[in-house]
Amino acid sequence: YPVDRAAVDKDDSMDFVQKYLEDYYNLTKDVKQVVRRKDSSLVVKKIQEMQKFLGLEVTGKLDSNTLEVMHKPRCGVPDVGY
Amino acid sequence: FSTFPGLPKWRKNDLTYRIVNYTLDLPRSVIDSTIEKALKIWEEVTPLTFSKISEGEADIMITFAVREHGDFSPFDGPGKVLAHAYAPGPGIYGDAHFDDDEQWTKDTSGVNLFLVAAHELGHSLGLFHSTDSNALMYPVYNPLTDLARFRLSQDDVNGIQSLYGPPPASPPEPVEPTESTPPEPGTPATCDPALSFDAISTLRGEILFFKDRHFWRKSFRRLEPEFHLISSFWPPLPSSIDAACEVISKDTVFIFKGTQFWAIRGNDVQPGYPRSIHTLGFPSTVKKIDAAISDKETKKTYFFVEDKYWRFDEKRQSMEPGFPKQIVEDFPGVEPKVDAVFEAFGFFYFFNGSSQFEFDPNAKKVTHVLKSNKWLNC
Repeated sequence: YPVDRAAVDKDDSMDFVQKYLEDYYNLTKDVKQVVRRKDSSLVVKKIQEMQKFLGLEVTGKLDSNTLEVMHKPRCGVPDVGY
Repeated sequence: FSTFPGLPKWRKNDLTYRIVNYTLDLPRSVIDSTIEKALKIWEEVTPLTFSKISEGEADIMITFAVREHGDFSPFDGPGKVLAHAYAPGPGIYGDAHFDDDEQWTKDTSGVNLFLVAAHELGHSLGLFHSTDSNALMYPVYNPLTDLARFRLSQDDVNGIQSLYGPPPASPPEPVEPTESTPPEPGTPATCDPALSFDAISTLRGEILFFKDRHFWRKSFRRLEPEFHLISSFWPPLPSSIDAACEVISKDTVFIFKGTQFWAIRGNDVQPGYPRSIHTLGFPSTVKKIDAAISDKETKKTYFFVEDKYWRFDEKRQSMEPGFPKQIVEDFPGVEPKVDAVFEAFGFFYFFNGSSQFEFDPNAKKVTHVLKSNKWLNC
């Protein structure tokens, strides 16, 4: 999907994003390889769901604002599904 | 706010908790008082009470741990995940775990233990995360929270009370019934056992009880209700009213008197009112409305007139065909004359004279009969 590569620097590996969406937004683990494809609408939807829940602008992209919030300390309980 | 899937909640009000081990970041006494304070904020707005035990299995077991700690949800070192907790239930459920790789502090120089504990204990009581960034139950830790003036947000209060209801009217230990203070001439005595109401409505999470020229304002964040003149808030309104209801989707309370009605939003009376109730679809034979309630789930507004009721479709903005119906037809057990009605915690509370009938709209039956002024801490 249209990842803003500039914003995803070495610390923001796709693994971090993948794990965040799995841990808190119920992204099922069997789509692991899908995240690397650029056209995964499922992952875009999950990013939009996360942005909506956290009160961010819903862009579907990993813009710097979104990544900044994702890196903030938080509770380990999921935001959706349980 | 949101609750866990399946709505797990404690089936008792008196809960126990145990601090199983202590982080070395803070003195034990500070940890004890911090956890006690974190529980107290939930205790103040619910019927729940919390007792600390020092051994054995408590409902809420509080532990500090690092990395893998026996629940398949390992912590991740400093930062990122600070803590987690489990929904109400047996065993690990209800427990709260804190990542001891964090630097736990009393202030916000490190990770503030009170804020995180209060959040996690919200989970232990059955709250899931909130999308309201001002709510305690928002998932991301906010180190900028003003600890000195910390208060639960209305979203947090609405959430926990959707599970357990408001705190008991009287304090937990029995006390002598307080003498109702002699009313000033012309004002109703709050705890007069014969007290009845003209109208009742919710307003942005509070409840307004109207009587003659006055109303009580009941907020779940203050124990004592406030008492005001209607005209002090909404001068254009008549000195006494017949009915009131909040349409949450419009953030508006509609006030009815005789054949007229007004719309208020917060402190403001909306322009273009009063209007005639007959514009809503009532026949000209209807001269006043006794009570009204708008169901936020179904988006239907119910109007009660003598022993009948009408139903208004808020989406279509029109009265539904097939009405009026007899009140007893769909609200069995409710006295056929309704003075006032409002909704709280999924129940409809119908008022008739000095009694109120708690009605479960799903079970379609009266579940409790109470004194009308129970909500005013009488």
